[in-house]
Amino acid sequence: QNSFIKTLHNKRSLLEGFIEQLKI
Amino acid sequence: IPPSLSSSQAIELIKKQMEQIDKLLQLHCDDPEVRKWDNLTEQVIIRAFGKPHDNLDVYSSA
Repeated sequence: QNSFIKTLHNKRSLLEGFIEQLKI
Repeated sequence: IPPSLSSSQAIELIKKQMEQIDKLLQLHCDDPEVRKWDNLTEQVIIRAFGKPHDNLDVYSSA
């Protein structure tokens, strides 16, 4: 469950990065 | 597969997926909602960037 939470936080960071790419 | 969304459409859909993460954090990792969210998020990434794409690989291996 702990790694699940880490994974979701990691995915959130990735998605934030994808949005930044799309803004360029 | 080429991208099928404009940048602004892609941003909106990715934001929508991100908004659901807090709710998912309350669930168990085996909850079908989690799998559903993950599959939909992958579809959004494919529509935003196309397939194959580094972003899709990075996301899938996360």
